[in-house]
Amino acid sequence: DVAEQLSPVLPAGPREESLQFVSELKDAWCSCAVDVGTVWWAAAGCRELRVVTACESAVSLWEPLAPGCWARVYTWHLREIPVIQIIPLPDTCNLVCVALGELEIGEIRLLLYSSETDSFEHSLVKTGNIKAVVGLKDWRLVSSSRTMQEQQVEMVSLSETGGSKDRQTLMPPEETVTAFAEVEGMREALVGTTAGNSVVVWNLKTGQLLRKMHVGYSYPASICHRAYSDSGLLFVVLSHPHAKESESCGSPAFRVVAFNPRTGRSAGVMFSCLPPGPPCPRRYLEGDVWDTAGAAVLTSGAVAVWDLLRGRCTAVLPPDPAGHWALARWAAGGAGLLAGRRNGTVHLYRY
Amino acid sequence: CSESDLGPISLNWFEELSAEAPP
Repeated sequence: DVAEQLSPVLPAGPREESLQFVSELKDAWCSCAVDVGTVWWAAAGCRELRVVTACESAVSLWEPLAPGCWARVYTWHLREIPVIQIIPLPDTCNLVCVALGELEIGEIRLLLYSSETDSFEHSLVKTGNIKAVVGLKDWRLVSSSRTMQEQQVEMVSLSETGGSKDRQTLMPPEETVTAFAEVEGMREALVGTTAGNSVVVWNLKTGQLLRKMHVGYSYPASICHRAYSDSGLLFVVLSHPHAKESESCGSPAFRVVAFNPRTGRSAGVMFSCLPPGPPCPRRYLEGDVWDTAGAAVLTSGAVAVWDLLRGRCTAVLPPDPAGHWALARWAAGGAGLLAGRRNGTVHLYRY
Repeated sequence: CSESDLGPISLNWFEELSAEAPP
């Protein structure tokens, strides 16, 4: 009810000028882009933001040469198992983390440059039937994997040379974990969403499962993107890939939900609905959250951007004759938005 | 969100739940 009362009125139309085109990058070798991202890279005493593109069999690192011009620095070829996604690792440098697999993630690898051997390398971090993975601050990686009998949730501490220093097992919930998000400002707190549409909270230091809180039946298959604690409440940004359009609130792509971890009760704080469009079935496909900004690819082939705290769509990149948008990712540090097409074209926007 | 909707709120929820949860 609270959420419904606070449901925002959609603006007359999103302001496209809030996204400013900066540059284009074209991966000519890539016939089917699967992911794009950014990584901090230090070379010759200079630390800069570089772009990483991934197609099924290769991951490429791009450096800015001149304004609007990108050059491929290196390509890691991963021919045995297809690349599924790039896993952002906050506050790392010279390190790219990727998930590989067929239908689901089978292994996680680190791609890195070794100054000792002056060569680009890759190393295996984890194998299994991996359902969800997240990179955390301080060189940590958490993943959930399933066997026929049980679910394993594990945190791996990564070393700068691409190895694993330490492993901590976290108590698994009964339901399969579908996504993780670190609780900003609380180094030892982690949240996850489950296949049963609950939000769970862990203590990363002890591995304890602290709380399981149901999200509600209105928005099934919620995926957590971001979490922070304020005034005793746990605020979680969720996306709803399976939400149905309703008359009262449209089709919610993202919601901010406040949980009271003491009681397990929750209240919707803000909806971010799909922007007005033609009256045909439109859905959220996949998205990314940075700070208070959400971006998502829609089934129409457009990318929409929202101010999640105001529940307002602030920009739309329509699909154009060159092709539908397939990927939308925020650059590290809020440096802008990357929008990618399957043909390997990536556009960078300032937001 | 009011306290009546969400129940009693604690600023130290993480420490309290860690002390109460099974190890």
